[in-house]
Amino acid sequence: YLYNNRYAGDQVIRVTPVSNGEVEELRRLFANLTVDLWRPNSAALIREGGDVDLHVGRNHTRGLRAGLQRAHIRHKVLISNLQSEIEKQTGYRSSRKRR
Amino acid sequence: SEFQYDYEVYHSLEEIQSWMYEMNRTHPHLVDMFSIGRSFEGRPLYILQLGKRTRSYKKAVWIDCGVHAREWIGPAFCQWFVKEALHSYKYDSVMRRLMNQLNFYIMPVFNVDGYRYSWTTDRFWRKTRSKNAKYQCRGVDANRNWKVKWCDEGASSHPCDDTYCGPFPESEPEVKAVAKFLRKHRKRVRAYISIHAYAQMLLYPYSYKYATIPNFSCVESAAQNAVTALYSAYGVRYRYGPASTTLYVSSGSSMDWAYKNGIPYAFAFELRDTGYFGFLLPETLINPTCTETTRAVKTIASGLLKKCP
Repeated sequence: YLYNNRYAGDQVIRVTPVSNGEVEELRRLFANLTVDLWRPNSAALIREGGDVDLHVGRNHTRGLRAGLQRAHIRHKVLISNLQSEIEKQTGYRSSRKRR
Repeated sequence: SEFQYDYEVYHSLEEIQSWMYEMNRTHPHLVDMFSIGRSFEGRPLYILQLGKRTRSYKKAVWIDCGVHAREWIGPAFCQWFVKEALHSYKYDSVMRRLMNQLNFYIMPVFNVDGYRYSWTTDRFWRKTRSKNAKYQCRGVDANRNWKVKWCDEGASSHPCDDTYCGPFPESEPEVKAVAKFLRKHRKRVRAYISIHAYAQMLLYPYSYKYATIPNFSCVESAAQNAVTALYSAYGVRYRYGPASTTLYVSSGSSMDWAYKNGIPYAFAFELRDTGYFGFLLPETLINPTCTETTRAVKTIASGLLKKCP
């Protein structure tokens, strides 16, 4: 596996806070969970109505999604298994090479 | 045999550097390759200068890619642009005119240490790989380390944050090397373009404040013409405008520094996509993304040859 399979089960989730209360709730959630913010680059830049794309490790996906559901914050899974997406990206190359 | 290089896959740092040597070797009249310094881990910071060699004074365009390690589509674009410029010089009158009247300084990988780390260890690494005296965390955000409103809003002073501004401005050898080069060539560099991902935007100053730049009308129309040219390729829409209102406020950015340093046209591209794949933009989308962006960059460069009223 690439990267020693470190991203197996990791997910990329898009969250769209629609109020300042939800922005604050997100910041609280992210303070306790290690998430890798893809967009925006830091929690300080999260804005009402702005998409937040975040990469969350497999051990935290359940906790994060439970927290989002509890807070009724709209979210969707963009990438359900990061490792397989990475493998797919490079897999394309090896198939090209074979061809 | 013709040098076989696949521009539609992502390449490691080593592959990109050997490609640069090959471009330099095979195009002696249009390419000059040199290093402007070394990274924190001691790797050379290579630049390709594109353009017909003449004794006369030429304006220049600076394009850097790979400031943030995980944004792989950036280095892919820089390689694509060089390929297009060299291959189309003979038959594309616009590109030939640009290469005859301008020089292009292309930096395919700005953050060489971080890019290599994103290939070997952490695919989503963003920062440089410099060490911090007091913390275990490594790296500085190379787009928060410039000497312009340094470490103010939109940057973090904590070494473990992804937007860490560094211990002092230009603390990163990579940033210092590019700043030194652009300061030295400030009279001739008329456009600064930094390639990032993702969001599908074309941004111009200011990032660090909500204010209008003095030459707004010229820059705004250049940006509008560029996104129109980009759209003409595949109908992909890019938003454009001042970074502070179009994306978010951030201080210490290279684009603001370039503008403050006297470069009248400073832009940052946020290439595809808007989040479906994010940093994992598939290799199948390298071609259309780079094709449309090349049209936009050619439009910006062509605008430099005309006088803006």
